[in-house]
Amino acid sequence: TSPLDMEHAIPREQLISTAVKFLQNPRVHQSPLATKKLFLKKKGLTDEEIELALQQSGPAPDESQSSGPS
Amino acid sequence: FASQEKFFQELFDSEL
Repeated sequence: TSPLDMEHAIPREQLISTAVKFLQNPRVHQSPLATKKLFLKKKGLTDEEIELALQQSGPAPDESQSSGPS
Repeated sequence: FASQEKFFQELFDSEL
């Protein structure tokens, strides 16, 4: 599949808000965290944006896993 | 897995 160049025209805020809504989908929510991160990475989100979307989509299911800088 | 990937793709694009 050819990378959609229009994705680069999307403002980052919209991309993140879309990721948040995406992550809140029950079916997505139950999928493993790695799968969700991998998918968002492929969609062009950076690690920071992925973390941001994960936080906004709801607290990490198991706090123990929430590693990384506070 | 591919079908899940496709579902993710469509869901994300529909949110956009």
